[in-house]
Amino acid sequence: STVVLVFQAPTIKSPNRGDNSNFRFCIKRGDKIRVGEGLGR
Amino acid sequence: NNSQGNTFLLPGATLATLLMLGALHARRMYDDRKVEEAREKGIEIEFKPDAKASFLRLLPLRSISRIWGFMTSVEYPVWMRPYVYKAWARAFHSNLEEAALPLGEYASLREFFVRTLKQGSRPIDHDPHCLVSPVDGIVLRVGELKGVGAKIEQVKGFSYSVSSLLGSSSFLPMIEEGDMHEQSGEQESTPTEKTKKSWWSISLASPRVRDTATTRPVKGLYYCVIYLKPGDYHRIHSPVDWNVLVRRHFSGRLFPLNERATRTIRNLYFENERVVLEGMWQEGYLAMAAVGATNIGSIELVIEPELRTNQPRKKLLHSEPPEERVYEPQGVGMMLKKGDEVGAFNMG
Repeated sequence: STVVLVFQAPTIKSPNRGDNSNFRFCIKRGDKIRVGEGLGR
Repeated sequence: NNSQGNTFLLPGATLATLLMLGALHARRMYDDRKVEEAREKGIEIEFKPDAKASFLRLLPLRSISRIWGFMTSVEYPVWMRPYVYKAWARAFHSNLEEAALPLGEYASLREFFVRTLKQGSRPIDHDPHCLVSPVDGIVLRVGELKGVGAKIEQVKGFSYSVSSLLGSSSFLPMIEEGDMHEQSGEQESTPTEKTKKSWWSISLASPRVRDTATTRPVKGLYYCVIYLKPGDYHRIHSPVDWNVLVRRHFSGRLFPLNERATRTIRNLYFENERVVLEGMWQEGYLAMAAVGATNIGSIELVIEPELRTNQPRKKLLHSEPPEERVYEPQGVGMMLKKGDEVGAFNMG
């Protein structure tokens, strides 16, 4: 079985939201992941 | 052993199950080794249809899946349960210490397969800016969707369309006109034209969208594909706080979803039976597709327990529109908190 997640997220810097407004994945292909662990921020 | 003389019925079924588990394990080890060797050599596996994949199309995989579900629903005697489940765990690398109940309390393999976990086994990252994994598994693909007809790569050399996977969005009224503007440099549509377009035609033709206020960030459309191995925890949780607005059920085929299938069967993900949940989170659109496979054919939703998947059908037409349900109250839907249980994959 497989789960596919599709979502909108901020993609460039914004004066209102500081330098952290970019969405970044914190995982990569081949990683093992468990429920509740961060996919991205 | 009963009065009708069915003395060896259960041991026979158990033996068949154990033999099947052994065969699956051997096959898995062989495939894993091949893939590992290829990875070590830096080879990316390319899409290559083969005769075996064509043959799979001829098999009644949905019936096979339901028979598998029936077989795994057979109740084991209490003394036998720990042995069967330990064998399963050894074959598929499950962590039995996480199981919420003692092994003797799972009456069948099917029940054991969708076991819940002890409290605290899966701590949730509650950072409000963090999107968490909805399942245990292996990350197959991650990235940002770009360009017209956004696609996700199934395997090198073959990609599938996201809109085909998720279906047409039906909650356009939820997207305020002011929230959806195409990126600068492209001509903007008039409000009337915008309302005629579906959400997908706006977002996938130009996935980066932004608000009229320049202080708001440009939004991208991202994706993540996670594969659950047979030994993994098979319940699905909410990745963020969000409002689920629509559920779609696509009654499709039930091809296997293993590594071999991804590189030999075209359109694997959107030909298979799946349930799609679609809604909004703090950053905009969010959709989650749970795709079934031969051995794990049915998908159960906690938020809609009456939903039945992997049902027998006389005829299966892939052109059929999905069965869709808009959750009440319309425009608000069902609110889910990060980490909430959303559903589960069942055997067969």
